[in-house]
Parts: sequence; structure tokens; C-alpha cells
Amino acid sequence: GLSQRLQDTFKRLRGRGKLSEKDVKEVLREVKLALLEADVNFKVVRTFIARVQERAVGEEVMNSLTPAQQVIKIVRDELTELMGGSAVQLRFEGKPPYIIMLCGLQGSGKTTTAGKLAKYWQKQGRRPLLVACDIYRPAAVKQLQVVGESLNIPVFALNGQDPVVIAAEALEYAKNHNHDLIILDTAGRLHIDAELMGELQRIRERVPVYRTILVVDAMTGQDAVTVAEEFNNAINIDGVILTKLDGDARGGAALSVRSVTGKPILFGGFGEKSDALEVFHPDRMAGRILG
Amino acid sequence: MTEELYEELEAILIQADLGVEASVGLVETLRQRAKAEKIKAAEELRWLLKDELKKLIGEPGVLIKNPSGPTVVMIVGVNGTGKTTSVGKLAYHLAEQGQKVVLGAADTFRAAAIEQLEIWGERAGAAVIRHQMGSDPAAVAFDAVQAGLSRRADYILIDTAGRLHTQTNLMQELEKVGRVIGRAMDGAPHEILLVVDATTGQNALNQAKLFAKAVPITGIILTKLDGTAKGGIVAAVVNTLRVPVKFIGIGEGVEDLKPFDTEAFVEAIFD
Ligand SMILES: Nc1nc2c(ncn2[C@@H]2O[C@H](COP(=O)(O)OP(=O)(O)OP(=O)(O)O)[C@@H](O)[C@H]2O)c(=O)[nH]1
Ligand SMILES: Nc1nc2c(ncn2[C@@H]2O[C@H](COP(=O)(O)OP(=O)(O)OP(=O)(O)O)[C@@H](O)[C@H]2O)c(=O)[nH]1
Ligand SMILES: [Mg+2]
Ligand SMILES: [Mg+2]
Repeated sequence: GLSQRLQDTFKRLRGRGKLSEKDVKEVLREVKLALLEADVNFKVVRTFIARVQERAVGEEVMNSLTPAQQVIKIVRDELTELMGGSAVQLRFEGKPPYIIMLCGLQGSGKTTTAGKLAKYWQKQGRRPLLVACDIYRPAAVKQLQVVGESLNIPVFALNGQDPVVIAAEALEYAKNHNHDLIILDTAGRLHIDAELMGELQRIRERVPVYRTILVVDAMTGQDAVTVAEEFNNAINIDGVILTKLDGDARGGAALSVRSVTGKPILFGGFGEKSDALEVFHPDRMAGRILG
Repeated sequence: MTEELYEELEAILIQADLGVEASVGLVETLRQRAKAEKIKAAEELRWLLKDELKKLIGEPGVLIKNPSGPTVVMIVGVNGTGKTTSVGKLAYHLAEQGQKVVLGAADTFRAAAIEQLEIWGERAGAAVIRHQMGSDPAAVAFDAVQAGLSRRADYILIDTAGRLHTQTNLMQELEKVGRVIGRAMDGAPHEILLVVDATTGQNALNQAKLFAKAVPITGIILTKLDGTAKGGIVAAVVNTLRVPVKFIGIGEGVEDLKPFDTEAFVEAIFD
């Protein structure tokens, strides 16, 4: 991995005292390659390298007995810092019911995550209501209903209504049935689909959405930046959930998404079961990205 | 020929998810060709690169047709890539061509997976063979093949549950489904298509390698090309598995499955 490659690089550079500009480039190139292989976006990598450049070839590295390890530590610290430093807890403040709207590309894991969030917050004493706002995908409503049933958490669904109306009706229902938390599961959509992005905007105009969360697949490649940027520009997301982290994707998309939106990654999805949700830890993710 | 130009081209490839190794390799080949062919113009260089990329990705493949009896197609891949939707689209496309299609709902795990495929079956006019949620996927696949044989279907498409290539037990399950299909009919499955999401980065290569260890992949379906992702990872997948890309998914509707076109795919990378 990067550790071995940097060790080899420093072996070659050892005993030269000060690093030449070419040597500096070589060390940084290894870091750049590792990040690109981990699916961090090309432009994000460029910005990141510029950020760590000075430290990565400065005093603390050159005077170290283990310069390769020192570079790794610096890179890892910077990655962690860039992804928010420490875990972020979503707080519920103000007047309930709190509406959480999940959105994202097709197949990213929204419906599954809706169930996980409902269970997670129910354990913390909330009374969640799941809302089926995906009226397009075959059996999407049924999918959420099956998820809700398995968790004994109610699912609000309406036949033949558009998602904006469903969200509004769900809010009324929640108030009348003492639910303090509403989780809107929306249809997967492309960030370049003006009509469907408009639908999300209309939902936010119609009901007071407390938090808008973008659900992103951890194996997403270079496109993560474009997707996150477009969603953020259109509906101002509050946070991100990274799914399918139980696989072996390095997850560079985490850095890309955080980098371009400035919004925190709140949770990670680690499996298909309803308990496979963990608070996101930037430091663990940094280590994983470096591989 | 400036160094900047080569770097620019390398950046395009990397941002298309071709991967660092493949991108660097292609640009290196480009440098050598440019030198050998005395290339002077930037447009010529770009054309050469497209040419090399087309060679790397290879020709499109076509859906296998069993000359004697139904053709059994198994659809596999990690979670959420578009398998069920692609099965539905393929069924529709085949039915439009007058082929008789039977579907096997072998995802017995995920909530409403069976119901989802049943709706696609209705759209395509294809019978759906199913059991209960939680039943043995191999048993469903077996029954689907048997049903296809007795009904003299032209195609039997088996939808399987999404699974991560790192889940050993689920990869073993997939292997078993493949074997059981072979017991229902000699030589089946005739086609095993790996569904890859175009938004996927380098992980698609790991996916391809491990899925190919479990079952003999014969082709790729690259989905969600209607987004902004270029799907460049498919180049590495094709070269590692030595199988062609057969179809692309360009949307969520019945008509949104097209035969792969290498030229159009490469052009889109440079758009
Ligand atoms: N292994 C794993 N699978 C997951 C995870 N999250 C979701 N999945 C699976 O990913 C697939 C897609 O999940 P869905 O919840 O249907 O995704 P979605 O975003 O609602 O999809 P659309 O509504 O079609 O956009 C399913 O097979 C899920 O079981 C995760 O954290 N790990
Ligand atoms: N835009 C777009 N969406 C697609 C395409 N193919 C599939 N989808 C969508 O992607 C989502 C997931 O599709 P599925 O067919 O459920 O994926 P799957 O691989 O069967 O998922 P699991 O069985 O849960 O692993 C759905 O919302 C589909 O409509 C495509 O080519 N383009
Ligand atoms: Mg969904
Ligand atoms: Mg499916």
C-alpha cells in the first residue's frame, strides 16, 4: 500500500539531506496516486495535495527516523480534519415533528437507510413515522411497508398522490398520531433531472424539512463531486450518509462529498439489516481511504 | 506536443473512472504512437487516444442464443446496480422481438424484490416464477428453468439478490444457484451478466474478479449511463474478465436498455 511505496521512495531519497523539488514531487505523487486509487475526486486530490504539501516535506518529516510513517500520519490527520475531525451528532431542537428527508441517486440505499434511521432514533426514544414518497419505482411503497412492518414502525403511504402532497398529509397524520419524527423516503433521481430535483425543492417548500440528508454509495467514483455539488446547490443538504461500507470500497467519495459541500457525513451504512447503521467516524474513514 | 496536453488527456481518463494505472498506461502508449507516427496536432493526439481506448474496451458483445432450447440468462451484481430493472427491460426487449420470456424471481431476501420483478413481468408480458420471501433462491431458479422448458420459452431470465463480493457466504450461494440451474438444464446458464453501475469507481474491478470466481461471467451490463458518470471502470473490467459489454442502461423505463456501442461510449468520455 501507500506505506510500503513511501518507504521505498524515502529509501531512495535518504542521505541527501534536503529534498529537491523533484524529490518533493515524488513523495506527493505517491500520496496522489493512493488517493486517486481510493476514488477521491481528481480535483479534490489536487487541492488536498496543495494543502499537505508544506507539512509533507517539511522539518517534521525530514528530521524523522521514519519519514514514510510521518507522511502517512500527516496525510491521515489532514484527511480526518477535512472530513470534520470528529463524529457529528444530529440534535433534535425546536418544535417536533422533525422531518428528515432522504435523497440521492438511484440505488444508493435510501429506503434501507430510512428503516435503519427509524430504528436508531426509536431506540433513542423518538416516535418515528416512515413516509413513502417514492411513487415511481415498482413496489417501492411495498418495500418501505415491508421494512416498516419488520421494525414495527408505521409507514404512511397514499395512493395516486404526488410526493409533495404525501409529505404534507404525512405531517398532518404525524401530528394527529403523536409522531415526533418523520422520515421521508424519496425516489432515486439524477442530479441532472430538473423536474425531479424540482420535486425535492417543492417538498421543502411545502413542509418544514428539519434536515435533508444525501445518501451516497461508498463505491461511487469520480462522479461523487458532481452529484453532491448539484444536490447541495438545488436543495441545500444538511448532511450525508455513506452506505455499503461493509464492502471493500476505499470510499474516497467521502472526502470528495465533504470537500465540495462542506456538510458532515452523519452515518455509515454497514449492511442490509436494520441495525447496520453507525455514527460516522472521520478518523476511521481516513485510514480506510489510505488503504 | 506539450507535456501539458498529455497531462490534460490523462486527467480526462482519470475523471472518467478509468483508474490511474489504465490512464497512465494509455497516455504512455499515446506518447509512443505520437512519436512513431510524428503527430503534430492536438486533435490528432485526441483521435489517437480515442482509438487506443476503443481497442482497450473492445467490441460490444451480443446476447447469447442457445440454438437448441431455451436460453438461460442469470443476472448478478452488487446491491442497487440495476439488476432487477435490467431484467425487466431485457424481458421487454425480447418480448418485443416475439420471444417468449419467463422470469425467475430468485431474490428471495430483499423486501419487495419479488413484487418489483412481478411488476416488470407484467410490463414485459413475461411469466414470473416465484416462491415465498425467505425461500431458497436455488429452488426458485430451478423451478424457473423447469417452467421455461415445459412452456418452451425462448429465454429464461433469472434475477438474483444484490450481494457484496466480500460476503463469502453469499458468493457461495450464488455459485450454488448457478450449479442448480445447470442441474435443471444441461449447459445452463448460457449467459451470466454482471451488472455494473456506471457511477462506481475502482471497486468495480474487485467486484468483477470475485463474481467471476463464483460464476462464469459472460458479459457486462453497464447501467445508469444517463447520469454524468462516464463508466470508465468498464475498461478494466473487460480486460480482467475478458468478456464484452453487451448492454447499457440509460434510464428507468422499459425502452432504456441499449446494445453497447464502443464508439459512442468512447466519444462520450471526451464530451
Ligand atoms: N451491503 C449493504 N447493502 C446495502 C446497504 N444499504 C443498502 N443496501 C442494499 O442496497 C440495495 C439498494 O437499497 P435501496 O434501499 O433499495 O436503495 P434506494 O436508494 O432506496 O434505491 P432507489 O429507491 O431505487 O433509488 C438493496 O439491496 C439494499 O439492501 C449497506 O449499507 N450495505
Ligand atoms: N437512471 C437510471 N436508473 C436506473 C438504471 N437502471 C436501474 N436504475 C434504477 O436504479 C435503482 C435500483 O435498481 P434495481 O433494479 O432495483 O437494482 P438491483 O440491482 O436489482 O438492486 P438490488 O436487488 O437491491 O441489489 C432503481 O431506482 C432503478 O430504477 C439506469 O440505467 N438509469
Ligand atoms: Mg428506494
Ligand atoms: Mg434487485
